[in-house]
Amino acid sequence: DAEGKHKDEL
Amino acid sequence: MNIFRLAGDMSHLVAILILLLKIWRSRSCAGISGKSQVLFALVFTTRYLDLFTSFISAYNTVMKVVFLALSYATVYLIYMRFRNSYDSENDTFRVEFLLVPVIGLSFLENYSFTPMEILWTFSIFLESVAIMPQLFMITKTGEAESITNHYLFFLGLYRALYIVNWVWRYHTEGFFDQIAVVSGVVQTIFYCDFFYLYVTRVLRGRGKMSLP
Repeated sequence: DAEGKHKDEL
Repeated sequence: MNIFRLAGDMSHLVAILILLLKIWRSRSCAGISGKSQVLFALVFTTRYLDLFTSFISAYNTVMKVVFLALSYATVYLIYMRFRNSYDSENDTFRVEFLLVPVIGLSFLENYSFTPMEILWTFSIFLESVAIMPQLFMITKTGEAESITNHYLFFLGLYRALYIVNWVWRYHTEGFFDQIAVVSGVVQTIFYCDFFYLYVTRVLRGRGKMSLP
């Protein structure tokens, strides 16, 4: 699940 | 959220505010690369499109909106309000040399071949090189005001703290974002030479410094 996982960082 | 990540975000915010306040108070953007600032505005615009599609946290949303607003305000001050002081003759880095490879790479290497993911990847890759017009400008003119150096220091510190954050997240949650980590490390390397000069020259009281 690559998508979404990195979205919490700015 | 961990302390390194929070400290990183705060240094990023401090860097942006230092630059904006410097321009506002001196009524001048001399020595500042407008091209780098346009690239940063483009970075935030393409990365934060998910403001419209997903909600992560109030902190996340507020910071994204603040970064977007501040980056556009900086570009406005440089190209509109104080454009008379803009040193376009020394801001001659060819931005297309960054944009073409970055666009190409974001199509080749991404998490999924969708417009949102390609734009997100583009923003990550672009951020890693967006400071180059500014560093090029300092090299060309031979010096930078100490306030510009403080700006660059906090921008570099933000990147370094993000790396510590990733090491922490890898050990505590098994988190590893390959695209962000690889380009983040590349980006931080660009600041190493600058960091060395900053500590040896600026902090030891010479005020101004020049890059070799």
